[in-house]
Amino acid sequence: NLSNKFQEVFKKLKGKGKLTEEDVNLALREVRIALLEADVNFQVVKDFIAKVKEKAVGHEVLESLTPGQQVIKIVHEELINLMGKTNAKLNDAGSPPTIIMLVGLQGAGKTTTAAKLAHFLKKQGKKPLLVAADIYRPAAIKQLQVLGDAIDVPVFTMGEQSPVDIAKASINFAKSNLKNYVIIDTAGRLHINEELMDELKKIKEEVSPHEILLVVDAMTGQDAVNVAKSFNEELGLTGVILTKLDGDTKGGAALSVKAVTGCPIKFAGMGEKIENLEPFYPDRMASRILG
Amino acid sequence: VLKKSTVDEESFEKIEEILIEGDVGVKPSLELVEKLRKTAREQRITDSEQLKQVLKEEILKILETGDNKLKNVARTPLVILVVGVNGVGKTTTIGKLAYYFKQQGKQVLLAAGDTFRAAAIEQLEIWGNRVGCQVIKQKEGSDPAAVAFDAVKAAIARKIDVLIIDTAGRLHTKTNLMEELRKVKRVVERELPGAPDEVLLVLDATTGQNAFSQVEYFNKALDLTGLVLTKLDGTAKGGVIIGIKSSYQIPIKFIGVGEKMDDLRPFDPQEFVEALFA
Ligand SMILES: Nc1nc2c(ncn2[C@@H]2O[C@H](COP(=O)(O)OP(=O)(O)OP(=O)(O)O)[C@@H](O)[C@H]2O)c(=O)[nH]1
Ligand SMILES: Nc1nc2c(ncn2[C@@H]2O[C@H](COP(=O)(O)OP(=O)(O)OP(=O)(O)O)[C@@H](O)[C@H]2O)c(=O)[nH]1
Ligand SMILES: [Mg+2]
Ligand SMILES: [Mg+2]
Repeated sequence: NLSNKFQEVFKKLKGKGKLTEEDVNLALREVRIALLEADVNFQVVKDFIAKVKEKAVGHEVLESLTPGQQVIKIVHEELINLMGKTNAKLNDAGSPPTIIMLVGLQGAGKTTTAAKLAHFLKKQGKKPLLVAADIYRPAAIKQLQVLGDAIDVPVFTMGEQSPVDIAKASINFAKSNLKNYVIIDTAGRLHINEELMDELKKIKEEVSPHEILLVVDAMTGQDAVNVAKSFNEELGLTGVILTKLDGDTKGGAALSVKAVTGCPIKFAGMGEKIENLEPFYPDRMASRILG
Repeated sequence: VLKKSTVDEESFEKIEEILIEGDVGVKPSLELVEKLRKTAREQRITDSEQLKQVLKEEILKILETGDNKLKNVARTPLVILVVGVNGVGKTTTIGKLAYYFKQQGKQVLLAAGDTFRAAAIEQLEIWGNRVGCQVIKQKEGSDPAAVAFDAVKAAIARKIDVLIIDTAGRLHTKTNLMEELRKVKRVVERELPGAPDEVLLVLDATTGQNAFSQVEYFNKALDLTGLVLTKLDGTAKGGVIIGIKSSYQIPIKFIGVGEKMDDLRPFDPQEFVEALFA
């Protein structure tokens, strides 16, 4: 891991006083490699390293630390700074229902996460409604229905009608049935598919979601910036959910997505079961990326 | 992409950037660039177009070794086990493979080995319907090995040419789930010696360096015979397969380029390398 790599690099340095530019450059070379191997985007790494260098050169080395440890400490703090605070709150509408829309690439975990969010809200005493707006993927509607059944949350469906009409009708249904949260599951799509991105824009226009959450697979590599940037530019995201963090991926995509959109990562998917949704903890993520 | 026409230090840095941004990974990128520097010195390369060409050839050397085709076995059925982490495109790839074999006039049978995920069996059944082949299934929650057993028996009895077994997505670090896959493989082997003829790991082209860990664990557990790289119709380059190929020598047999049944292609190293630098 990074601290071990640093022990090697800094064995020769004496380590009293302030961090020299030379110390910092040496350390940051290792940090850069660690971040890239953790899948943080190339450009994001470049900007991040530059920022850390500014903070680190001339910085006091604390009595209890070696220069390498001091640099890691600055890097760690800067990572947490960049990733924001824990923010597992969903925007609340002035008057119900609060409308949440989940978007993202194919297979990221939207449908599963929709059910997890519904379960999360139900536990808080809310009355969620799941909306099956994926009319393309084989058995997508069935998938959401099976999940909804398991947690006793109703699933609104109109079969294979237009997702825009489904979303619109679901809001009326929610209002007449006193559901205060509407969670719209959409079909996975490529950010470069104009037609499908337009469909999302139309849904947004029709129902004005209070939350548009990008669901991102934690093992996503360099492409995370392209995806996050496009979805954000086209729709205006309000947050991100990172899934499949129960694996051994370092999850550098978290940093890339935050850096390029500025959106808070609100939740972490930590498994396939319905209760495997946790608030996102930036400090844990920072340690994981650097680990 | 390489704006200047002459070769200098910046050219090598730019190349390293392209490789890393293509998910080739730090170490494999550095190794490729080192080889490139050496060749550039030896051949006195001064033109950046020529430099790019040499790099492409270096990568092709890695990707073109070995045989990237599906196994051809004398007996039927040919049995293909499809595995991989969650959401990478296994079930869709099986639908596409079924179509691919049907186009060749083969009799195909599918096994709904994902007995865990919501509507997984229904999803595969829809593919079976679309392509025109049967699906062997049991109740949700049943033992995947039992489904595989039934499927092999049925494939033999019905004189099927190709049997493709779907499995539930699972993270490679979940030991009990990896053990479940080993059991499926053992059951198939017992019923039909030599089978499964192919154990294909499906990798998502948007995946970063974690792909190496996936290959490591799945290979250790099952002895992979091939890789399928999906979602190459997006903007991700799938560069991880370069390092994976040179470290594991597992052939990349197919790529997925969309969600429709004909969006499957045999892996073409030339095409792949061109796309990496597009
Ligand atoms: N291990 C793990 N698996 C997850 C997690 N979230 C989702 N999955 C799995 O990932 C796979 C894909 O999940 P889906 O919910 O179908 O993904 P999706 O984004 O709706 O897929 P499309 O609708 O096809 O775009 C399923 O096997 C899920 O069980 C997670 O946090 N951890
Ligand atoms: N654009 C694109 N999408 C793909 C490709 N292959 C699969 N998909 C999509 O990826 C999503 C997940 O595909 P599945 O076949 O359900 O993936 P899986 O690996 O079986 O998922 P689990 O069984 O849940 O682990 C679906 O929306 C597919 O349509 C591809 O090559 N390109
Ligand atoms: Mg879905
Ligand atoms: Mg599947």
